[in-house]
Amino acid sequence: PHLRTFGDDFQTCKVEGAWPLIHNRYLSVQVTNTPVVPGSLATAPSKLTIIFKNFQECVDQKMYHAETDELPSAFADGSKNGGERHGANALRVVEQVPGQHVVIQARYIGTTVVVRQVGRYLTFAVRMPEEVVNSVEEGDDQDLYLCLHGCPANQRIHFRDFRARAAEAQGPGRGRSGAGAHGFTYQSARAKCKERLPVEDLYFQSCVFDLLSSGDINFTMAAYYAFEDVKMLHSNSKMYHLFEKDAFKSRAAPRDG
Amino acid sequence: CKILRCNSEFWASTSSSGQEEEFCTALRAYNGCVRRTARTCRGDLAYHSAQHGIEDLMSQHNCSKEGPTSPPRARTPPPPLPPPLQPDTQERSDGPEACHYERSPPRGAAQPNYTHCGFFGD
Repeated sequence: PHLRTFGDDFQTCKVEGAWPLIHNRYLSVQVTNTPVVPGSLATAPSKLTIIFKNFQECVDQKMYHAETDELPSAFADGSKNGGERHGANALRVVEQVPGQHVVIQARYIGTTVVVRQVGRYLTFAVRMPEEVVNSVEEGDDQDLYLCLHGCPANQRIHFRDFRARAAEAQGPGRGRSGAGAHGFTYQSARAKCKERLPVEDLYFQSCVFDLLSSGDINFTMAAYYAFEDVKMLHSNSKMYHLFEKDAFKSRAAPRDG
Repeated sequence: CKILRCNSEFWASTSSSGQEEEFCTALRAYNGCVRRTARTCRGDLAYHSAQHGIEDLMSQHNCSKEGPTSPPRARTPPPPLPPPLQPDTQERSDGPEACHYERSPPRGAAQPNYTHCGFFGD
């Protein structure tokens, strides 16, 4: 899947199986990624568990759990708010489109979570104050939380390498159409993604990547909605679009020399 | 670190009341206020003193940690349960100030910095 971290790093990762996205004093988010095509490295989110922890006089602990084809409009206990406490309405699940789009408002921590199902897979987005992001439990090693530190280096896939391979596969003598195993050529994938994502930023690049690696046209919409969520949740409009040079400047540069 | 503000709010709320129940309520509110300053007050002597002081006072007055914590200067009864959630009900009361991050007293007027994380695609 593609990850945009709290630090605006944009990465594409393998991360098959269950991985933590966020973990702090107030909430934990865990995602499970499953292979999109059997035998392929490509995985996509199929389960998501969010635990909002018990907080003062505001909310009881609540769990939200979504899976492919099951995007509930309530917490796991059937409730839609934070329980019976005085400030329970500071936590609410709001269904936007049944089975497709849910927003969870956690006002007591200034946090908004957006969960969608696009095609067969889930998308996750969150807006959270820095103070909450950094409210780490004492003694808790934060290395593996993807939203905070990104994917481990050995789990990352680099667009540049992927693009080079895609271009090579479509070179002279590689077949009449140059189409990949899933029916999209590099050019046809670009054309498809351009329909929804006119700016050739990393959302566009991720869309091309997904079409080439999976052949599933729904991923065009996943990238489109991920960008829509950025526009809704990100506090700096100048940072909506990310381009390759921005995305890799902070972490990849030292490692790549 | 705004621990002194928590202290003064607590003492203001308890100075006119002699009832044990109200004292416990104020103490719990004080505890909440102190906890919200934890990040910025780490290492501050007044903060750590307040933490220990609250524990002692809770024990002395037999206060439970769970229970009402109405803000000292605005003790309003709990709002009635809302109607079923709808996207257009955003302005309904969210309960105590502590339950609305942007209105929480220790942060004053300063706007918090927000960050974003997204996870999607294959």
